[in-house]
Amino acid sequence: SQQPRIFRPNDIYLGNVISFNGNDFQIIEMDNMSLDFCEHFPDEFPMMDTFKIIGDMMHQIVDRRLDIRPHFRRADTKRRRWLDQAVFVSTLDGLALTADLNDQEVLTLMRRFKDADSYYYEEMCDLVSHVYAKNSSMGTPSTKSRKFTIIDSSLEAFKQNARVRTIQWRRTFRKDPQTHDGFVTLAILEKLFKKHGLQLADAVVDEIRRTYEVDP
Amino acid sequence: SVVINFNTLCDDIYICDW
Repeated sequence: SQQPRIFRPNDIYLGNVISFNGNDFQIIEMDNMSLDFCEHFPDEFPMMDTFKIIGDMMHQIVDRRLDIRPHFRRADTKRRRWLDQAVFVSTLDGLALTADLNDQEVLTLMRRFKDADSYYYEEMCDLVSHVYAKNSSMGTPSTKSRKFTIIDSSLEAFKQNARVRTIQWRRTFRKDPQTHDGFVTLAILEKLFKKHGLQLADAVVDEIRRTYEVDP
Repeated sequence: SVVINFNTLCDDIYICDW
């Protein structure tokens, strides 16, 4: 800007040019600690706010009636449920979902779904679905997330309830040391749902067993 | 004990219904 002013927290983002005493500098890299810090204060750093970015992206996805999961799965030729960085980014680009994002927002997205050098695209698709469900259930108390008191007696109601919960189930299960490579015992699964506020009715447990049981 | 594929369950939780 023409008039010098005091720096604001949200001046600091990837790609921005900031000027010190008339010398322009472009931010081309940020260290992990700075990023961690910013991500903890999403209100002050909207470009580091995964929910805001996913929310904007979700509107685009919904407007275009896009089902992004199959696109990522096609790119995941080894069926690992994650992609390396290059393929993850090129798939996002291919869907034209990064066009409206700046470098910082793309980096935020990537960091959110990165674990070691793997990018867990399924968890990104989950988050889009969660945000959509949460948005569409706003103002309708019957589908709002509930506390322990009401137990869903049908699998369908249970799944809808699980979907609007803020907890990311797939990520939680994947990271739990009691699960193995996408598999978990029904008892542990029940325990994990309960730990995060979802008590399963016997009928639901039964239906989960019937639908999702695999040979050990 | 009963073993569950949690990815398939999560696929059904996080559907694309728009």
